[in-house]
Amino acid sequence: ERSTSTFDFASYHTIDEIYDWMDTLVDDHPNLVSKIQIGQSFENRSLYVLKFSTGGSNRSAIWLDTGIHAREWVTQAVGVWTANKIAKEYGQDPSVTAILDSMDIFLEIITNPDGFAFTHSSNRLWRKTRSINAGSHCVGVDPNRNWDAGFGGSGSSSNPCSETYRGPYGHSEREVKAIVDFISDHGNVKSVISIHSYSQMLLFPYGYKRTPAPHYQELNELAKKAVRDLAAVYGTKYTYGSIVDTIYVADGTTIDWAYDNGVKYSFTFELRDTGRYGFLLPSTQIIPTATETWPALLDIMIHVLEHPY
Amino acid sequence: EELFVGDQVLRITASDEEQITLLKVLGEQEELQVDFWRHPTSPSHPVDLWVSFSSLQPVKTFLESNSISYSIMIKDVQALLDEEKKTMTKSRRT
Repeated sequence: ERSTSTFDFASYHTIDEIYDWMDTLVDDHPNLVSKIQIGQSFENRSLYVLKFSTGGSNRSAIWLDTGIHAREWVTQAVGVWTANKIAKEYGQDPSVTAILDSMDIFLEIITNPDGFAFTHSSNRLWRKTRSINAGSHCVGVDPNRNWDAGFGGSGSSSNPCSETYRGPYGHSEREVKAIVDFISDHGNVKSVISIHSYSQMLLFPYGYKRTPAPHYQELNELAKKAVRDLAAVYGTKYTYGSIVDTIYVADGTTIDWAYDNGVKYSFTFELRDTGRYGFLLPSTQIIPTATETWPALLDIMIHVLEHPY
Repeated sequence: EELFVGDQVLRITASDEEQITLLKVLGEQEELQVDFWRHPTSPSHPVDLWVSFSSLQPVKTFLESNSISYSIMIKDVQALLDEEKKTMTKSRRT
């Protein structure tokens, strides 16, 4: 009999292993966890989202996604660990219990399944989707430049061979459109947290323009608290701020689209590495990375719960 | 399956905006096989650059001739990938 207790959270896994594990998580927590399909990828893989809910209808919700950039393997692994943590802690941890007694959490662990499968089968350093670009021999679109927020600006590329190729038009990628439709149809998502790696940053809008977001102060204070609690675990230092101030101009990103569509608490995490392995973080660092990220995620989710809007 | 034997990742420290600009120019050379893992943004942020084995010599020559300091963050990408694969197989067997 499969069980979540035999799953090795300290190892990297294939898409099939993770999808199988999701079913066991649902089996182990039938009154809390369900699996929904929000669409299909370019190569027709299912886009699965785990829903954590204690009932109610159309409650306020928090959206989490990992693995939108396929090669950032530590993020899908942290997604699995976090899903298990949320399920285990409900009824145990007062914060998690308070959140789930009032809100739903949606977690898409493999947000770019075609790219992820390709990193296992053919090219470990693949980042983008695997869609075909008409008129080019180069494959794939950067799914974090494809959102309709500042789409097409200087913070993305029009060259299909570039790692930051924006795609032919906003939401051209099925993997992106599926999330857009899900969040738009749900209508009550209050926070979007998109988890990437690496460079240890906690970022909030905007990336496509230098104008500070209307809620800049509140988002900055929340990010400051979250990175402080993250560092308290193992001393991992994060910087924080708006995308454009902290890294560079980036157009068409998940959190800019979410923020422009009314989701105030929109953040991107850039998890470890501290400068030794880059995207090839050893699996021994999966659990420490997930463990230190957890208090930061809780800070944001509790803030969302305590600041309804 | 794509192999990365001999490929390296360089950690580059730009000392000023001019060197940041030079690094961006380097990244746009179509004949070089390079990929920014961390993009050149400002002198206060490190730049990580994946370089295929065949492009190592010209890239290092470019950096050294422009006095752009760098260190080798990953000496052989494929060796790390082999290690990663071995660990996954071991975990699966367990």
